[in-house]
Amino acid sequence: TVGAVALDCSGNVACATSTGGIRNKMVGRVGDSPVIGSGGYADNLSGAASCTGHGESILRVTLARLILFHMEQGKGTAEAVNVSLTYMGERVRGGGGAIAVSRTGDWAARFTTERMAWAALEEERLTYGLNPGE
Amino acid sequence: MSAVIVVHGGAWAIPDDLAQASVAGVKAAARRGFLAMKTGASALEAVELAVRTMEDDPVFDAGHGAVLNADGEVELDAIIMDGRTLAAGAVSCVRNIPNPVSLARAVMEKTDHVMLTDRGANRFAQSIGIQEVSPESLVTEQERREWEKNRKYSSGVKDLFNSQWGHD
Repeated sequence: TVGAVALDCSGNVACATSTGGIRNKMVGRVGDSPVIGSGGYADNLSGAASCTGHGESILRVTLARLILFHMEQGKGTAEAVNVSLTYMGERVRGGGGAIAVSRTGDWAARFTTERMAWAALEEERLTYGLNPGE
Repeated sequence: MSAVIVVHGGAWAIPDDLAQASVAGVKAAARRGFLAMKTGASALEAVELAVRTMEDDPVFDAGHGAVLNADGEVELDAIIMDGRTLAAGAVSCVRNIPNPVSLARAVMEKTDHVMLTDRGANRFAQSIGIQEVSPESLVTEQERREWEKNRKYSSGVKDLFNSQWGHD
């Protein structure tokens, strides 16, 4: 799965997510990626999020919308992603990751799996990582 | 307001032999989306460009590099959403579209619907002239080998469970 979130100079946010699914999956199985609120969500009033990981778990907690809900409630972007991933892990034992950007440009990339490749670019500054803590 | 883009290449147990290429891929995608915004593109255009970049990179499980389902077929899903209007477009179970995210954007902009699936999504793609390719061209040799290995493993496990020697 791959995904992107962005905030442009006009203050508009957007998200996109795309996937090939899981190897050997049941024919016709659709995971979280194309489902609004699960694989991605974007609202100028709060921000944008794109998710990856165990699709059925992400669907059960509508992870992208959950992240934005926490941002709407006043949490910082990193905290909103962390709280949402923790909730998913505790309630449905699912692992995954997410990227998010708020309407003010505060961004986060977090995951509970072994690894997730991510990169962020703001004001010509490129940040990236692969392993936990990077 | 300063533009920001963040991209990911999937959360999973990325093996060491894919690690460097995965990081290079997400960096390239972030750069492409950010450069577009610097020259006037919207956030929507930037996320589409960034995701297309990763769909074109066979190191990622999307577009080129997609994994195979139980029947050995490609099934691709994608979504895109515009925070200005809450407009969204999505496709699922498409087989021969190298950039499903762009088809998802077309669903958002050219139909009254949020998601099209399977043959309906493909029929829509044909009607608007979206690029189609042979599904085989989206699959890497490495994925073919992994799928074959996985398939044999699954049948091996079933054989064990169905025999008198079955155990967990």
